[in-house]
Amino acid sequence: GRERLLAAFEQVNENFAQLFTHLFGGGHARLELVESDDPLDAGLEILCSPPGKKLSTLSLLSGGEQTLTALALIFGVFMANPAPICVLDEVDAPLDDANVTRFCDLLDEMTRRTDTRFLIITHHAVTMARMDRLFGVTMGERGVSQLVSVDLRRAEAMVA
Amino acid sequence: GRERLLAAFEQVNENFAQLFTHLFGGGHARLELVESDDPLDAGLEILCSPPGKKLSTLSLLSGGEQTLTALALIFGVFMANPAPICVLDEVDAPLDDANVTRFCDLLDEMTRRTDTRFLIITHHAVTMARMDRLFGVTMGERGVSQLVSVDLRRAEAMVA
Amino acid sequence: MRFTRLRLTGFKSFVDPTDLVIADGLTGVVGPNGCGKSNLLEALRWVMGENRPTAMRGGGMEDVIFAGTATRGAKNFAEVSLAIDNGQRLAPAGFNDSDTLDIVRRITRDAGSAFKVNAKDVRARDVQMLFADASTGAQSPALVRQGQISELINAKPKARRRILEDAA
Amino acid sequence: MRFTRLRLTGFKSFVDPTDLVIADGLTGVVGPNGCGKSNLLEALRWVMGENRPTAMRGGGMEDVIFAGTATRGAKNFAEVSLAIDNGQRLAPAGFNDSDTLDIVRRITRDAGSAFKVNAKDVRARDVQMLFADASTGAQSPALVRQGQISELINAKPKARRRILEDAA
Ligand SMILES: Nc1ncnc2c1ncn2[C@@H]1O[C@H](COP(=O)(O)OP(=O)(O)OP(=O)(O)O)[C@@H](O)[C@H]1O
Ligand SMILES: Nc1ncnc2c1ncn2[C@@H]1O[C@H](COP(=O)(O)OP(=O)(O)OP(=O)(O)O)[C@@H](O)[C@H]1O
Ligand SMILES: [Mg+2]
Ligand SMILES: [Mg+2]
Repeated sequence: GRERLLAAFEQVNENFAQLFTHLFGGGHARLELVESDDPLDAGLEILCSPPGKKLSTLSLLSGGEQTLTALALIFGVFMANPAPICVLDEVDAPLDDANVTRFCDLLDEMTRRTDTRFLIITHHAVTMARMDRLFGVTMGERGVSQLVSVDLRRAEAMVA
Repeated sequence: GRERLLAAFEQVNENFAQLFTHLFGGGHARLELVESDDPLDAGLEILCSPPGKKLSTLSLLSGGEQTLTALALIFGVFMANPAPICVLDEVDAPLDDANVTRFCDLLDEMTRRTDTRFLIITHHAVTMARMDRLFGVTMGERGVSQLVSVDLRRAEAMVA
Repeated sequence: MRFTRLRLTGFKSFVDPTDLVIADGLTGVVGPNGCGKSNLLEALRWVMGENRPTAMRGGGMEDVIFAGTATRGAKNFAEVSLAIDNGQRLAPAGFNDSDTLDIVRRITRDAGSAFKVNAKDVRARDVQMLFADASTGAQSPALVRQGQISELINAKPKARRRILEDAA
Repeated sequence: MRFTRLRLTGFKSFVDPTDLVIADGLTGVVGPNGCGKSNLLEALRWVMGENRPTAMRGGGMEDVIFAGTATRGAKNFAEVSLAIDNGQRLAPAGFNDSDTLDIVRRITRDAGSAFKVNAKDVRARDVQMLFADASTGAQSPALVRQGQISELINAKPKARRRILEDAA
């Protein structure tokens, strides 16, 4: 139990540090187990230093920086033990266009490294244009949902 | 104390109900004081029924519907006692384009009814195009912020 | 194990039988606020054995059954099925002798949930174990709910540590 | 009382003196993640007398002083001033005899905060009262922080009720 958690922590920490620097185009970050010597009772602290900025805890970062850091953690966990399916529900909402692009680059990389199938729920035009296919959910009849295929090329034209 | 809170509740409830129906283009909603007979110790429950959908608590609505409902509450409070300054930090992030437009229509209405000055922090192209003027915050030098004027017509062309 | 199709009938706003085909790579899901996108993720977690109604934005397990609208009556049951390609025979023992796995969960008003795998009745626990053995399941950290990133950012450090337990 | 200008010096990432002109109607503030937009709202709440460091995403009150970067040293103080047009003489008594109100807050390392109104030393409490009488202030419900809507939605009903107290 304890050894497995510590082994997972080491692996995730390594992945997280790499992903953070990759997503931020620089800087560094690490995870720490705090508040207890027993890993099964410890807290997970996140220390990060975006490029050109001082090291601080996650709480001092901007909204978008916090989101990008959390994504580095989530994918750090994912890479340690890839799931057959990954669904991300509007995780790109707080990101600016440049960071949404980096997020999509990361998704492309994950599809190269794993067999995982991804469902990406989004309102972001940039994200839509980077998908392999699009489904639209509509409520033509009030309160009743329907699924339709959406033409990707139309979505891409919207972002051009 | 107690009478003032109840009077505020009545006024805010009336504003909230109107704003909800206005923002959702239909439906109805109301506030309720719950969990205690003493208004100074009560909870504020939010019951809402978007057009065509059943009445339920706020927690059962979608992310965007919850945000629009919360904005109706915030402006319901605002209209009961307008502040000279109102700053909204990325409140439009979970809204789709149609709802962002309704949110901007509401802001226009507030500028007609009050003397309040508004600062709207946003990543949304639709919102930017509806502003009277735009300031950009940049970090040309890492970690150092600067303020610059942004040409509104360029922002509007982006959304066209 | 490759997930190939999610089918919803009477599940929340998806009253008519609806198929979500799950293909390789990146599939985007788009649409206006309130149209049903998040309901799709909840359907997936539900068929994998999610048993906490609060995790589905509901008060009770029956809240996932189509509740009716101004123009349509409420339904009596909700059903979600998940089709999995098992051509590589990587499924856990006991479920590993066919090319496809069909996992079905159905809840009927006043009668609770019933699970089937390839038409054979199973317990909720069997389904949860099946997905756990495949590095997924309703609690998988790869299933990120709307607002969950905010919760992770604002969580106390001890609550955050649980994300590691899902990786271990 | 019309707010006309916010000036930041050494406040968080705004190390050089920076003026935000506040005109009538709707002013948009845009820019990439992490460039300093939310810091502007924090500066406004700070000069109005915000006294909880956690409400400014910090551990202590001195966390608002520019902490330095790879290429610039940390500053020793932070100052924010708010210019208010008082042509209609609607300001509270004691501050109501001039056309402009200039509210300045300055914090110096190891020396705490000092407030001035039109160059006259005042206590934090005087500044908080001035804004409260004008239906605004650091806790005004019209100042909506990033993520605050989420907090309102997820808050327990008793915590939500406090938004009414600000209206009363
Ligand atoms: N049991 C039910 N019966 C019928 N409709 C339901 C039921 N449960 C939820 N709904 C409806 O489903 C809608 C929520 O859908 P969902 O949360 O999937 O929207 P969404 O597309 O994710 O929107 P957003 O972009 O705002 O997040 C609500 O409007 C709600 O009325
Ligand atoms: N005392 C300080 N000294 C120097 N820089 C600081 C200080 N406090 C915060 N910062 C910096 O300010 C930045 C945060 O700015 P802010 O939160 O305003 O960004 P933002 O424009 O709102 O971004 P987002 O769009 O992601 O919300 C952080 O990157 C942080 O490094
Ligand atoms: Mg949703
Ligand atoms: Mg911000």
